[in-house]
Amino acid sequence: SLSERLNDIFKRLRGQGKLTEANIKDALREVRLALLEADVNFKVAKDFINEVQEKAIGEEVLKSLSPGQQVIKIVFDELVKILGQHTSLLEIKNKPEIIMLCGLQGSGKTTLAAKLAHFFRRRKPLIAACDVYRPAAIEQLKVLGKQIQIDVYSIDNCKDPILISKEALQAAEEEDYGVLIIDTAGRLHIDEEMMNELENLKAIIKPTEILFVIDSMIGQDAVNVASEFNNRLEFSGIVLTKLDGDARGGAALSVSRITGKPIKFVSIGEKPKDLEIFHPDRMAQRILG
Amino acid sequence: IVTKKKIDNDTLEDLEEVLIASDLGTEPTNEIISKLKERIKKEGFIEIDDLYETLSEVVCDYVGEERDFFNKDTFPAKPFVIMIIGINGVGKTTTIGKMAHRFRAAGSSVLIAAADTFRAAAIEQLEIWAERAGVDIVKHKSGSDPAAVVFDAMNAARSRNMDVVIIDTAGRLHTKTNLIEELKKINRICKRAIPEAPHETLLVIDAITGQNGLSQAKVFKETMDASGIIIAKLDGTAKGGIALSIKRQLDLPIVLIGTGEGLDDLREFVPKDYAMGFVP
Ligand SMILES: Nc1nc2c(ncn2[C@@H]2O[C@H](COP(=O)(O)OP(=O)(O)OP(=O)(O)O)[C@@H](O)[C@H]2O)c(=O)[nH]1
Ligand SMILES: Nc1nc2c(ncn2[C@@H]2O[C@H](COP(=O)(O)OP(=O)(O)OP(=O)(O)O)[C@@H](O)[C@H]2O)c(=O)[nH]1
Ligand SMILES: [Mg+2]
Ligand SMILES: [Mg+2]
Repeated sequence: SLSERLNDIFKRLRGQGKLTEANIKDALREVRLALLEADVNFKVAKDFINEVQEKAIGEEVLKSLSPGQQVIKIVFDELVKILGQHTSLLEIKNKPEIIMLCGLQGSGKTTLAAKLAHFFRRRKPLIAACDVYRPAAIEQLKVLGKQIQIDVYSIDNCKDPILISKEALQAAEEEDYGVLIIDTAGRLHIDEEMMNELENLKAIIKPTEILFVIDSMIGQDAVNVASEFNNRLEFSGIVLTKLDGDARGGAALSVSRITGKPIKFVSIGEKPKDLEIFHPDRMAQRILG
Repeated sequence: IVTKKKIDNDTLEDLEEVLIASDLGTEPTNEIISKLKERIKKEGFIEIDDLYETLSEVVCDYVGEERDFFNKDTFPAKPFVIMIIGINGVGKTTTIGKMAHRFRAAGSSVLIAAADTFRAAAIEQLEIWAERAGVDIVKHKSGSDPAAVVFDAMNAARSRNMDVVIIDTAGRLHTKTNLIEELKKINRICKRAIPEAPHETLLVIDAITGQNGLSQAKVFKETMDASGIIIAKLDGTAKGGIALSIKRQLDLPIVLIGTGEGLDDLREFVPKDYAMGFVP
C-alpha cells in the first residue's frame, strides 16, 4: 500500500540523517506514481503533487517522528478537499425536477435512470426513454420500469428524442409527476452530431439537473471526455458508476479538477437500490489504495 | 526547404507523457523509453520521424502479430465455438453482432447463443443484432439458466452443421466471485456438449479502460482461460494502451477491434495501426 511504501522510503531516508526538502520531494514522487496507477490523469496528478509539496515541505513533516504518516495525511486531506469542495446533493426544488442523463456508451445511464427513479420513488418519478438508437434500449427501460413499478414514457417508432422529451415533460406537468428523468443514448464526446443533439435537448427541455455519467474504471482519457461534455452542456453533477468493482477510480479526481462540478452519486451495483450519495473521504481512501 | 525536426532533450519527455496519456502505464512506458534510448544510441538517428518509426516497431514487438480470424481455413474445429466475456457495458453484445456479420460475409454459417438471461432486454438486443447480421439465434426465456442456453446452442450447431457459434454472456465485474462461478459453470456445460469448446474465449475491453483493465484480464484469464482480447470503442479518443500491458504481462493477444456502433465497425487487429495510435 502507499502508506507502507512511504514509511519504507522515510525509514531509509532517516537513516541518512535529518530529513530535507529534497527527501520530501522524492517521497512525493511515490505518491504521484500511486495516483497514476489509480488512473488519475497525469497532468492532474502533477499539479496536485505540486500543491501538496507546498504543504509537505514544512517543519512539522521534516521534524516529525512519522513523516510518512504526515505526508499521507496532507495528501488525503487535499484529495478530500478537491473531491468534496463542490459537494451538493441533488435536491428536488422544481415541479417537476427535470434530470437529464448523459455520457459515453455503456457508462450505466439507463440503469441509473431506474436507480434515480427508485431513489426518488416517493416523488412520483417518470422516466423518458429518449435513446432511439441502441437496439432494445426502450425495451430495457420498460422492463426496468416494470420491475420497480415506475412509469416510463416512450413513443414507439419515434426517432426524435426531442419530441419524446417534450411530450414526456408535458405528461409530467399534466399528471403531476415530481421528477422527470431523461435517459439519452450513449455517445462519443467527439461525435459532433450527437453532441449537438444533447445541446438541442438541453435548450428545449431546460433540465434543472444534467448528470454526467462516467464509468469508474476509465483511464487517462477521462479529462478529454469530461471537459468536452462540460464545455458543451455545463452539466450540474457527475455520477460515478461500477464502484462495486476494484477500479481505484482516479478518474473521479481528474473529472472533479477539470470540470469543477460535484460528484453527486455513486453507483455500486446493477440493482435499482444500488445508488449512494457520494462521500469524498471514502473516494480519497480508495484512490490512494 | 523542409527541415526535419530533430530529437532534443524534451523529445523523450514529451513522448513519455504521450504514452502515459494513452494508458500504457508507468512500467511499460519506462521500458519503451529505455528501449528507444538504446536504439538512438545504437543506430545514431537524430530525427523525430525516425524516433516515431522506432516507437512503432517497439510497440509492434510487444503486441504480436495479426490473425486471419474470419478465414474458414483457420478455424480449429466445426463448429468453431467462441465465448464472449467481459465486465458490464464494454460492448460484448454489439461486438457479437458485428462478428456474426463478418463470419457470414466470409462464407461461414453462424449461430448466436443468447446466454445473457439476466439483464433487462439483453435477449431482445441480441435478437436485433442477429437479424441485422442475418444469422440464427438460440434463446430461452429471460431469467432462465444461461448454461442451458449454451447446451442447447451447442447441440443445435452440431445438428445443423453450423460453422461458428458465438456465445453472448452477461456483463459481470471480475470481482464478483459468484458471477465468475456462474461463468465457469457455463464453460463446464459447454464442454459437456463439445469437449474442446469454447475454442476461443475472448475478453472484451473498453478502449478507455485504465489500469483496472489489467486486473480484469488477470481474473478472466485465470478463471475462464481467456484466450484473447477484443478492444471495443477504439473510435473515441482513447488509444487502448492497457491492451499492450495485458499482452506484455499475460500474453493475451489482441484479436479484434471495435470502431463504432454499426454492423461493419469491426476490424481484425493490425499491430502497425494500433502502434501508430501512440505516435504523436
Ligand atoms: N456492476 C455494476 N454494473 C453496472 C453498474 N451500473 C450499470 N451497470 C451495468 O452496466 C451495463 C451497462 O449499463 P447501461 O445502463 O445499459 O449503460 P448505458 O450507459 O445506458 O449504455 P448505453 O445506453 O449503451 O450508452 C449493464 O450491464 C448494467 O447492468 C454498477 O454500478 N455496477
Ligand atoms: N462508439 C462505440 N460504441 C460501441 C462500440 N461497441 C459497443 N458500443 C456501444 O457500447 C454500448 C454498450 O454495448 P453492449 O454491446 O450493450 O455492451 P455489453 O458488454 O454487451 O453490455 P452488458 O451486456 O450490459 O454488459 C452500446 O451503446 C453500444 O452501441 C464501439 O466499438 N464503438
Ligand atoms: Mg442506455
Ligand atoms: Mg450485453
